[in-house]
Amino acid sequence: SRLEESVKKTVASNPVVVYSKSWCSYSSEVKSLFKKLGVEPLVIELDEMGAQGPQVQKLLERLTGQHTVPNVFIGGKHIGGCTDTVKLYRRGELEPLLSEATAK
Amino acid sequence: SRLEESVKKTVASNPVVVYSKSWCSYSSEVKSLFKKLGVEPLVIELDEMGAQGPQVQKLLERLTGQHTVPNVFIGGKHIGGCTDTVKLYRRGELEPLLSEATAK
Ligand SMILES: N[C@@H](CCC(=O)N[C@@H](CS)C(=O)NCC(=O)O)C(=O)O
Ligand SMILES: N[C@@H](CCC(=O)N[C@@H](CS)C(=O)NCC(=O)O)C(=O)O
Ligand code: FES
Repeated sequence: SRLEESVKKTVASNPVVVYSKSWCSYSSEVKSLFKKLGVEPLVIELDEMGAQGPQVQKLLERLTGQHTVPNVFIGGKHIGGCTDTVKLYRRGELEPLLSEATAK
Repeated sequence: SRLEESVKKTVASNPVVVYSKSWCSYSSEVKSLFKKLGVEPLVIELDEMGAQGPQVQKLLERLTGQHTVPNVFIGGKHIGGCTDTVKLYRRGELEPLLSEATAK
């Protein structure tokens, strides 16, 4: 579908993408983490897209198996949610992924 | 108003009350913390109350200054949100509050 092509293009052409909800603290946490690491993700607020929001959320579930927000992609690769991202950060694995993705 | 009386009565007559949203991870975190401490809060899921949800959320803002969830009360006293509750726990101040509230 057109929406699916648009989501795939978004995650392929932006080093860091966060599908988020503007009032969600877990979404804020992951956005702050990237900010602290000097990275500016492309943030898509699903609650600010009208009827398309739930459509994109369902599509992401089909593409990634994850139906929750935040939904994080680095270098086109699906990373996971807030806890997954923080876990990678604590293991020292997030920053290498970010360097690689932002270097291209 | 009747709704205000009902909220005031709820927090006065239950040792631990959490106004929550069922799909919110910050709300889940605070519920799990209480569970881990052996306390069973009265949980009110604002997203499961239909039109009353937003009304109660606005009322809580008027009563406590807090418009977000989770909104936590212990022993009738307004504690705050998830971060406030976790902060108290880490300072060793949460459990004494809980003992006092559940002892009555
Ligand atoms: N462990 C996950 C939890 C994700 C989660 O439960 N997200 C909630 C919001 S905090 C959600 O998407 N709920 C359903 C919804 O908002 O549609 C993470 O760290 O991202
Ligand atoms: N620091 C606060 C953050 C509370 C917060 O921002 N809550 C969000 C959900 S995670 C909220 O209520 N957003 C507005 C809404 O859902 O109506 C806490 O720890 O509880
Ligand atoms: S909605 Fe509360 S943490 Fe996501």
